[in-house]
Amino acid sequence: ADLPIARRNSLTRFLEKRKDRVTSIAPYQI
Amino acid sequence: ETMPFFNQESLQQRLQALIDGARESWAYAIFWQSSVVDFASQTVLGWGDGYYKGEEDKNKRRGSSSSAANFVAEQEHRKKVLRELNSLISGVQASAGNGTDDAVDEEVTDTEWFFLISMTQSFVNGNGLPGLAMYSSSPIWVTGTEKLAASQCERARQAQGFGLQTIVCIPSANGVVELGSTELIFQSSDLMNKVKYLFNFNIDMGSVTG
Repeated sequence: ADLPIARRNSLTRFLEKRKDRVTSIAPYQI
Repeated sequence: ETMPFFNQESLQQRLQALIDGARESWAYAIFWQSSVVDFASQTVLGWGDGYYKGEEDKNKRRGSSSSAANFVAEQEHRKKVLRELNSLISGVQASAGNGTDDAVDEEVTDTEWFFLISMTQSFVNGNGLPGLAMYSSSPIWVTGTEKLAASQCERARQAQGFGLQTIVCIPSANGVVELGSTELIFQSSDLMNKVKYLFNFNIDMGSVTG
């Protein structure tokens, strides 16, 4: 909760991008 | 106080522009922002912003030195940390099977992990690759597993341990731009010029440290 703002923003962006990537490739992994 | 030129939105666009349009395959770009620690009168480079692109073929770089058991244990640890970070950011309690954790179940690659742990690091002026680049006001370009492994800088050795083969630190107006790749990328004036253009800093091309 007390992450510095720059790290928090970067982390949020990184996690969202990773989520998008995983979601987009998921149907092909069946 | 951050200058408007270096606000985070602008930084992200610049970092993205730096590697998305590049011919070479960079995995990430980080801007280490300099600030002065009052009580010590020292310049410290801390996390400013980063852009993670990833490697071309992540399967190529898997588990250089670890056994299958170590790999599984390490992945469990990384996923646990990612789950906690997800929870911290989203405010939703972390739990296995939670829909928000789908991305966590995917393998956390070495370069992703290296990028993540970079967020926890900082460098006193002159220490580590970024600190050295800042202190000497000249870019540092290290290509090749052997050179990274033999470096006096812990960060270079750590990068090598996570499968990176090239790491570059270029000083800029109030910080250092770092790029890393799992490919062998040799020194180019293109990149220097791009950093000079995007980060508005005059680089002495004759003073690049190999």
